[in-house]
Amino acid sequence: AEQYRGMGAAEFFYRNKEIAGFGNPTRAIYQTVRELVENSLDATEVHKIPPKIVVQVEAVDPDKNIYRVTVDDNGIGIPPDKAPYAFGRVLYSSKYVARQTRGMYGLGVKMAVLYGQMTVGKPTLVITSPRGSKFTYRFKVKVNVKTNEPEVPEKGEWPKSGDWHGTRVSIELVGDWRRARTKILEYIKRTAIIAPYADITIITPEGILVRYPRKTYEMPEPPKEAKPHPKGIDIEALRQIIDKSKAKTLKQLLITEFQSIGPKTASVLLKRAGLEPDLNPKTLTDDQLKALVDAFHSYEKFRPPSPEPLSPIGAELIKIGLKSVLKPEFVEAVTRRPSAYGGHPFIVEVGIAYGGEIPPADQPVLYRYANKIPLLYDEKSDVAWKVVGETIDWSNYKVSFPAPLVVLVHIASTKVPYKGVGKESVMEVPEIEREIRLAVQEVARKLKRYLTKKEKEEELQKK
Amino acid sequence: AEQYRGMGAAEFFYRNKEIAGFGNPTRAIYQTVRELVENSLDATEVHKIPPKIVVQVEAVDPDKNIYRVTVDDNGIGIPPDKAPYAFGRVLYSSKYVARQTRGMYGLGVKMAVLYGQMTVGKPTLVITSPRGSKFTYRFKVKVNVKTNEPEVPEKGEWPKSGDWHGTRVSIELVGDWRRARTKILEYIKRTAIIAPYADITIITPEGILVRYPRKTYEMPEPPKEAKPHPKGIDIEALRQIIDKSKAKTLKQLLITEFQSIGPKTASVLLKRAGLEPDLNPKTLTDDQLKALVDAFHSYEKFRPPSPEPLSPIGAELIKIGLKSVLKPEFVEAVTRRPSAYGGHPFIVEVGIAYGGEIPPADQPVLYRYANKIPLLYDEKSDVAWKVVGETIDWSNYKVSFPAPLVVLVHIASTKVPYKGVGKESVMEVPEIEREIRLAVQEVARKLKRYLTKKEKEEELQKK
Ligand SMILES: Nc1ncnc2c1ncn2[C@@H]1O[C@H](COP(=O)(O)OP(=O)(O)OP(=O)(O)O)[C@@H](O)[C@H]1O
Ligand SMILES: Nc1ncnc2c1ncn2[C@@H]1O[C@H](COP(=O)(O)OP(=O)(O)OP(=O)(O)O)[C@@H](O)[C@H]1O
Ligand SMILES: [Mg+2]
Ligand SMILES: [Mg+2]
Repeated sequence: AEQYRGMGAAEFFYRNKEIAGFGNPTRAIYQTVRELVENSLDATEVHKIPPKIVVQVEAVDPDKNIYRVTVDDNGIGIPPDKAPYAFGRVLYSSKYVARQTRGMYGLGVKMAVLYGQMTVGKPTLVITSPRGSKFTYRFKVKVNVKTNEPEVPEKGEWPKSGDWHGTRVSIELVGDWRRARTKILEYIKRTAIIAPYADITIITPEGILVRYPRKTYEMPEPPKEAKPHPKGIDIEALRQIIDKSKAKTLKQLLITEFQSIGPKTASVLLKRAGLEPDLNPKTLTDDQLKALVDAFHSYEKFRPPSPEPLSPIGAELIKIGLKSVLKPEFVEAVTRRPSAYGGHPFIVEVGIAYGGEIPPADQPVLYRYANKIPLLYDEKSDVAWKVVGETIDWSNYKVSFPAPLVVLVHIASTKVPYKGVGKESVMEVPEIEREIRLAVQEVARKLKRYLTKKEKEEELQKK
Repeated sequence: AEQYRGMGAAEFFYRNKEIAGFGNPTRAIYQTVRELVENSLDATEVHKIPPKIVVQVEAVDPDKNIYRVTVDDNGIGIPPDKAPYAFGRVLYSSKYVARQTRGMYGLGVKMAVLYGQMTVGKPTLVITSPRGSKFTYRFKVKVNVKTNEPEVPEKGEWPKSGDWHGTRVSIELVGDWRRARTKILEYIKRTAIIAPYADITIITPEGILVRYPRKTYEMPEPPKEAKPHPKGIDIEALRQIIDKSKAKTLKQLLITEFQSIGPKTASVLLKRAGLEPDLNPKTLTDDQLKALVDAFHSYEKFRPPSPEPLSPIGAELIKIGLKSVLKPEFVEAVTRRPSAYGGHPFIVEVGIAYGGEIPPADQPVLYRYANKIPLLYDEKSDVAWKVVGETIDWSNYKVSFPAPLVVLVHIASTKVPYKGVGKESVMEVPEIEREIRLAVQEVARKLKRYLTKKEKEEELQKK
């Protein structure tokens, strides 16, 4: 007979850990470093703290592939009542809001904690002190796979000396460092390329220290949480908004809970939906909810989603980063105007570097980023590759392969449409694909002008 | 201040529905048809019932892209106390066991229910009668996104006339039928190719009926649930097994809860782990659990995982299917011996069709299947494409492109390592990649022999 049962989120992601990037020891140690570094950058940069991050990978028992990954940051820390859940409950996060962050699923660090506890059996060690707190908190945590509750076998606190703040996370796991090493070092390097305001260090089991010192204290403006845009709303989302809202009337709900809706627009929408402005929103029927969502979808005059929750890298920083790492003869970059898909704002940025110390290759070399995270796997199924590697005819821009060409593509959004929770490639959303194409063409035209000029100068020289 | 919160599985997959294949109305209507058909095939074939499945897509309001998808089957039905959860609780399934089925996540139909309720606002209609039941049950169901509990606004039952059994699921959703139509029809066709014992019909909104009648009543042997293999065990998995087990001693636990462990092997393993055979398993410490897992991993003499939970298509059925659909001049297929990765058994099957009515193409045409499910998206990131499209040098087999070549690859496993819960491509697991390569080479050698012979005959004819 069929055995019917339900399972919680912790058990589900433990069983299917490969979809989160923890399918084998090589990917697992890479993903562990990533998830911790991404959390540290969110805890600093998003709060305008110049990041100082140290990653240490130590060999605990290299014959058994047991390593300890430790990441230290000077971020905002985690409050002691929240911290056990932050590290011990799957689908728990402070990033479930409409604001551009690297984190979005509430899963990353828990997958690393789980992988450590299932391969080595030890809990994860966390030391943290929130900004302004008088205490430092230290605790060990595991995820209870059956109940999705944190287990805290040890905890303590002591008075803080000085006003440092930040977090240290230390996980012991079975990981194939030798196979993962190149990708991990590349990940750190590509993170540093676009974050010259960050001081990042990685120390390897072999004792090698690689440091990317801060080049500037200038930080990008942090993203500000935005209200939902009506274009992104479906019936369930509307239900949830009404649930949480304190608005007494339907008209007030539209004005206070959504961006781009003022009193005039609210009246127009309510008329289209055939709803009275002073209805109590909590009493709407399913048909009335549907009518309102239909009105949102058919209304053509909304101001597009605000870009205030976004935080692009900026064309200048992209050029500085590409120059310092690749030493090209030509570099150019563009940050497109904000756009949107399904009510979610996004910005595409593209940089191109050519020649100089870049070695020629048969295809463009593509550096992909999403919400400032370097993406190193699954290139061929990424929308950026579709544009840069398959759609653009580079011969139109005087580039003939083999050629020394590097293209950087960054997609920044309140919701990056990743193909999976392992965050390795981005889906082909038409609006995003179009923006990438326009951005690449914009910068490629400048490359063409440069190559044409260079060609002419070389011909003149020959004569 | 950071807003920390947790969310349940229903809210998580509702928010991130694109990773489950519901990111836009075109993919959503395709995925809805898929998820329902895959459930119907599991409810029939896995229980040795010759499947009779009818898929109907009706236009409810084509200007608004509102369609109703209904799938009828003659399967085992669902018991009335389980049915609300089967359709209304995310991560609820009867396939969380070690047995080859199309379903594995406990998510599929709930995503379709959610998509219907968020785009059109209506509940899903389910009519079901389990085999042997005297009643027919009918109910409407929605998923409560906040609590992950089913909501059943209507339900009823009545005495069954006759001894039919099966399930009908009917969902109204916003879907781009016009864009999805080709893929949906291709999906049904490719399902029928490898299931000649199934009677499958699809009726389109345009009123077109496509039927794939049954060609044989011979059914493959259904898969049998297997005990876990020690090679696939980690500390958490061992913990869960001990939790559920009634074994009084550690030695008894090893023998009864695992395959491939008899009394002799159990003694060897326990010695290696330094554990007493008559220890109460429920009292093991973390270090003892780790020692036992280490013993499992270091022991080299386990019998490989049993293939009894697998249900391959079979070389004969593959050849019949390819012949009937493609009308090639050459067709050959192979079912490899069972293999395993990480303790999970799998079988690779490959078929090749060449020439005849197959049009020439610049690359091999690849038909991918996993657990008998046709995979139509994300081809380039699939392990089968890596072998067939990138690794194999087809000129070694006298194939020069453009060429009329179709390659079918089927991966059958108790755990298919999909890249995402949308089940569109399979990860590059080395053991699986190797088996695909060996299988393709095996069949390609037969193609080479055929093409060489054909070449010789043509040369003789010229003289
Ligand atoms: N180094 C850190 N400093 C401050 N807060 C942290 C740190 N690491 C984790 N957190 C907190 O713990 C939460 C959970 O982290 P986790 O990585 O699991 O999810 P996330 O970052 O929100 O999303 P994602 O799964 O996409 O990474 C974060 O949202 C954040 O609030
Ligand atoms: N047509 C059907 N006939 C019989 N049982 C069904 C049918 N459809 C669904 N079920 C039951 O409902 C359960 C949930 O289905 P659902 O599609 O959500 O998950 P699944 O098939 O187990 O896994 P997956 O998410 O991989 O599809 C199934 O496991 C099965 O027990
Ligand atoms: Mg994170
Ligand atoms: Mg299913």
